[in-house]
Amino acid sequence: STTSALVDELNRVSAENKKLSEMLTLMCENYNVLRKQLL
Amino acid sequence: IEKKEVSDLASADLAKKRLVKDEKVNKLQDELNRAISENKKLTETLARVCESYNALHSYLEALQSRKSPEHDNFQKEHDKFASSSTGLGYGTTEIISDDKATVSTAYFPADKSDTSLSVRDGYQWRKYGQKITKDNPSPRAYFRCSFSPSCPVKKKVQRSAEDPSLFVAHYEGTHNHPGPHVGGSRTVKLDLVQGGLGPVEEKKERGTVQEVLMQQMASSLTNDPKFTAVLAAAISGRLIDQSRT
Repeated sequence: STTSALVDELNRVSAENKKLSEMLTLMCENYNVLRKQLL
Repeated sequence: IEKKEVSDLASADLAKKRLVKDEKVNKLQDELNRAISENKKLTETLARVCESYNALHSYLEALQSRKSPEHDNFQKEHDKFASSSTGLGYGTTEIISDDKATVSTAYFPADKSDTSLSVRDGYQWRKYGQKITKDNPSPRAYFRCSFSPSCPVKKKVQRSAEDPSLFVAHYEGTHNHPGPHVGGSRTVKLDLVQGGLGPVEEKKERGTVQEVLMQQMASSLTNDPKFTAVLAAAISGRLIDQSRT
């Protein structure tokens, strides 16, 4: 049960990390577009 | 003696199993700790990027409202386009003519993970803006024809609110030059091409530099234990590239 609980938690955190990385990528892209406009 | 030997063997076997299980649990615990640490760093980085973005956005808006009312006018025009009724199918276009400009709307299939908002419509475009607002969290990207300023055509691309698997492109103006793919069925052709490919192949086909970088960034986070270093390198690389161009 400890193992399965750890696996579940790991999956949850990994999924959250994936979402965060996608959001970060999008924000970086938006930021760069703005920078380009400014330059 | 025999019973004792059997008992010893059983306990040794049990101890071995316990050891293996402990090792597995330790490994999982380490992996979880690493993921939690990644999560924390990602959250912090995202917060910093959001802060920088908001600051830059405010600054740019203030600058534009003072110097260039053109952008605001274009924004207003396109908000009008977005609110106009469409009801179109895949790859079809509707053209509305008025006194000021020719306005058209086209729909393109979109990968759910695609954040680039670039659609292949047969013409080349230069992206000059992208924004998200609180009341409309779906990102909108603004493009000018690559022949600008001699060609006045502009377009706005946004994921469809009704169907997120579609991109909606609003066009303003008429091209005064032939496109690279001349022909009446440019959007239909696009549908056939995109519909025939699987999600992975489709991404490869779209392989622009930005998308490849995005994929690298996303995959490095899940695969590379030194994700922050890789991520930081990728982001800074992009920033440097952008500032050079």
